Amino acid sequence: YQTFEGDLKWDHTDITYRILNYSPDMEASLIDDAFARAFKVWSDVTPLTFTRLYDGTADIMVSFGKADHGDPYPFDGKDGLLAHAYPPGEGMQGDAHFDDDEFWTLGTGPAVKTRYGNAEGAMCNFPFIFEGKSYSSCTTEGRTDNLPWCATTANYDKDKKFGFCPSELLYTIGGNSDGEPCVFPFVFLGETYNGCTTDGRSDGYRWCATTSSFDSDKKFGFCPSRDTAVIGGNSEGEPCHFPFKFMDETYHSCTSDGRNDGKLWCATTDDYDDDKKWGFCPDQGYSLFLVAAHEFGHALGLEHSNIREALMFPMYKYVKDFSLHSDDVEGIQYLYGSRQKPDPIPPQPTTTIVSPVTDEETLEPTSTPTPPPVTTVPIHPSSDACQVDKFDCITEIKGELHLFKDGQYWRMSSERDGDIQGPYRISERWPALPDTIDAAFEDLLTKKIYFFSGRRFWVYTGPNVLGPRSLEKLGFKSNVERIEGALPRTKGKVLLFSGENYWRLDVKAQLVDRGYPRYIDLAFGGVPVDAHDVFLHKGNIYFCRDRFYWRMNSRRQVDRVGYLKYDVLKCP
Amino acid sequence: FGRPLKSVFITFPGDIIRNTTDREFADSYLERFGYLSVQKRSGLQSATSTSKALKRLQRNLGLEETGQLDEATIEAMKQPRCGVPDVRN
Repeated sequence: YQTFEGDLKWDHTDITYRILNYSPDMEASLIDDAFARAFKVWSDVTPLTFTRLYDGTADIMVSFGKADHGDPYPFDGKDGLLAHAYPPGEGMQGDAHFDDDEFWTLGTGPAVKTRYGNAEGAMCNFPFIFEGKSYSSCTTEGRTDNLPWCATTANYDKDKKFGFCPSELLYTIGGNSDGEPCVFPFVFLGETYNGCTTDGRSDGYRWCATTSSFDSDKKFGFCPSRDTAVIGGNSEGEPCHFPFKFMDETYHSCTSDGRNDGKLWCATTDDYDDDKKWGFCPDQGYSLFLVAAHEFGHALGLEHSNIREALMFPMYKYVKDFSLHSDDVEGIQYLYGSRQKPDPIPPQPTTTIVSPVTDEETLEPTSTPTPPPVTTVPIHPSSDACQVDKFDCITEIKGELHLFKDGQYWRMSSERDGDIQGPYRISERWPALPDTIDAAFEDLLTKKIYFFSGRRFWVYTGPNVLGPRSLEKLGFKSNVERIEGALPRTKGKVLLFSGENYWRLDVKAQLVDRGYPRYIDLAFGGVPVDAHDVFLHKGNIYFCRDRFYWRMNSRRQVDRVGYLKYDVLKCP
Repeated sequence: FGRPLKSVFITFPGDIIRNTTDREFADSYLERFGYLSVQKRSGLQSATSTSKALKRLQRNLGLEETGQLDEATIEAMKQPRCGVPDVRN
C-alpha cells in the first residue's frame, strides 16, 4: 500500500459525507446503500465513523458528473476513467467524483429496483417469464399505459409478483418537483417536447418538465434511465432501434462494427446513416459499491497499491463476494489504527415471561392484569443511557421520552433536556412485555400504550394488558418482520415504520389504512431508509441509525443530523 | 461465416474518446498517471524515458517488464480504472 506524501489523513475520526446528486442509472436508495456499504468497508477495520449530511459542507462530498465536471481532471466518456477522489483536507480535498458516462450498477447488469406493484420494492428478476415468453429487461407488454414493468421472481405467470421499472412516466429525480413524473408534451423556450431532453443543459443530463409548460411553471426533474436505454453517444436514454441500418447493412442486435475499441453500440432510429443517432448498449456496468470503496480509500489517505488483489489497485475488477485485502487493511490501519472492539459483556441470563395469549377481536381489556412474572434480568451496574450506542426503541409516553434497551428503560423529561432517570426494569412496569421492544406509541385519545416486539404487539391500558397479538391482526402481511418506529399523527392515526416502508394505522379501527405500505423515501426525503428508531419529540420527527439521528421538522425538511446522546440526551 | 469483418472505423458524433494511435494513447496515459511527468518537466523526455516509464508501469501492473509498448501493455492500459495517478509527483 501507499499513502499520500506526508501521510495526509483526517485529524478526526467522525468523518462526514454528503451525496450531492444521483446517477440516473440506479434508484437513489440503491446508490445511498452502495455508498454506505463502501464507507462501512473502512469503518469495519478502523475507529473511523461515517455520518451522512444532507446540507452544508461535509468532509467527503460525493457527486456524479460527466466530462468537464468542475475540477481540473475531466472524465473521458464511457469506460476508461471511472472515478477519482482527492486525499484528505479542506475544500475539494477528500471529495469523490464518479463519471456518469459510465453505466453504474451493482456489477452484474442493470440493477432495477421496482416501485409500486405488489412486490414491495423488490429488484427485477431477469430473465422472467410472462405469458410463456422470456424477458431480459423491463417491458411494457401487457399494459396499455406504456409503463415498463418487470417480474420480481423468475416466473410472473406462476408467482404474479411484479413492480414498475424506472421511467420518466413514473417519477423524476432531483430538480424541484419532489419526484413528480414528467408531463408530455411540455413547452420549453416555446418549443414542444414529447420526451426527456438535454436541451438547455451543458452537463448532458436528461430532464423534463413536470407540468405542461416549463416556461410558465419552471417545474422540472431529471429523468431516470430505463434499463433498456443506451448509454452515452448522442441519444442517452433512448432505447436501441432494431433493426437499424448502418453503412447499408441491416443490424438486428448491438454491434461493434465501425469502432476500433470493440464496444457494442446500436442506433436509436431505424437508419444510422441518415440520422446519426446512436449510443452504447447496456452491459454489466461497473459496481458503484466497489468503485466507491476504492475512491473512499483515496479520500481517507490511501494511494494506489500495486497488489493486484487489493481494493486500492488502480484497475477495476468485479468481485462477487468482496472482502478487504490485508494490504488495504494494513494501509488504512497505518493511518488510523485498528478498530477498538467493545469490551465483552458477559452473557445475560434469559428471562422467562409467561403472558396470556389472547386472540380477542376487541382490544378492550377484558382480563385482570397478570401478576408480575419473576424476572432474572439484573440491571447492569454500568447501565447508563449515555453508554448506549443504539436503543431498541425510543418513544414519547405521557410527555416523557422513553428509551428502551435490553429489558431496561430510561425516562427523560421533554421539558428538561438531559434530565435522564433510570434505568428501570421493563418487567416491573409492563410485566407482559419481552426484553426487546422494537417500537411503541401512546394513543393520545385513549392513553393506551402499544408495544411492538418482532411480529407481536401488546396494548396496555393502565395496568391492564392485552396481548400478545400478531401483527397480522392489524393488517400487516406475513413478510413484515418487525415494526421499527411509530409516529402518532392527528385524528387517531399512527404511522408505523418497517424496512423501507411505512403504514398508517387507524387506531380506532385497529387496521392499517388502504394504500399502504408506502416508501419512506417518497414521503420523508433525506432520512435513512433503514432507521431502527423513529419517534416524535418536541414536534420534530427523529430517525435514528446507530448513534446518529436525522431530525425532520414540521415542513418535512431534515434540519439537523447529529449524535443522539449529545444533542438529545445531553450526555457529557 | 461468409460476412467479412468490417475494418472501416468511423467517428461517432458525441463520442468523447478520439481515435488515437496506440503510441499517442500510451504517451497520454503515462503522463496522466504520473509515469512520465518527472522526466518531461526536466525536458528529458525521450525514447529512454518512455521505456523507463513503461517498465515502471509494467512492474506496477504485474506485467513482463519489457519497456516496450507491447500488446499486453496496451491492453492493460485500456482497462477501466481510477483516475488518480499511480506515481506521486
